[in-house]
Amino acid sequence: SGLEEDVKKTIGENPVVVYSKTWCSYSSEVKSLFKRLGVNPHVVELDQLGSQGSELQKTLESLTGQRTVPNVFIGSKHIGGCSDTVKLHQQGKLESLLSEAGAV
Amino acid sequence: SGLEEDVKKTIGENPVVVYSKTWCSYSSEVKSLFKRLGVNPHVVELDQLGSQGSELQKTLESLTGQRTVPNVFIGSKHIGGCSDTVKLHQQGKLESLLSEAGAV
Ligand SMILES: N[C@@H](CCC(=O)N[C@@H](CS)C(=O)NCC(=O)O)C(=O)O
Ligand SMILES: N[C@@H](CCC(=O)N[C@@H](CS)C(=O)NCC(=O)O)C(=O)O
Ligand code: FES
Repeated sequence: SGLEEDVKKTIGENPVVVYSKTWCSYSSEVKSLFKRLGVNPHVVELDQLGSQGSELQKTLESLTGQRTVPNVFIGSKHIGGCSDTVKLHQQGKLESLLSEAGAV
Repeated sequence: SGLEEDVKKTIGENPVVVYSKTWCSYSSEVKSLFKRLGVNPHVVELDQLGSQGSELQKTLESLTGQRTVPNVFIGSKHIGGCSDTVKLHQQGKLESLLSEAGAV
């Protein structure tokens, strides 16, 4: 579908992508974690896209099995949500994923 | 106003009140913290109240200065949001507030 192609293009062209909502603290947490690590994520704020936002959220669910935000990709690989990303960082694995993806 | 009276009645009749949204992880975090502490909070899910939900959220802002969720009250006292509640718990202060309010 058009939106599926959009997502694949976005995650292919950007080492770090966060599908987010502007009002959501879990989304803010993951965005600031990346900034603290010197990464400038490509952020898509789903709540600012009107009806396309919920369409995109459904597309992400069919692509990744995850219907929640934040939805994080590194090097085109689906990472998960806020807790998944924080856990990878606590395990010392996040920074190597980021450098492999050319994000840092 | 009607809604202001509703809020005052609710926080007066219930030792612990959480104004919440069902989809919000910060709201879930504070609700499960209370359950872990043996507390059964009175929860008001603002997203399930249609237009009255946003009216209530505005009323809470005028009463407490806080426009975000979760919005937590213990013993009729405004506590704050998720981070405020977690901080009080980390400082060892939350459980005495709860017993003073007759919540545990
Ligand atoms: N454990 C997940 C929780 C994800 C989650 O529940 N996200 C909420 C917002 S905090 C959500 O997407 N709710 C449904 C929605 O907003 O459409 C994470 O860490 O990302
Ligand atoms: N630091 C605050 C953050 C509160 C916050 O930003 N809440 C968000 C949801 S996570 C909110 O209310 N956004 C606007 C809205 O949902 O109306 C807390 O710990 O509670
Ligand atoms: S909406 Fe509150 S943490 Fe995501």
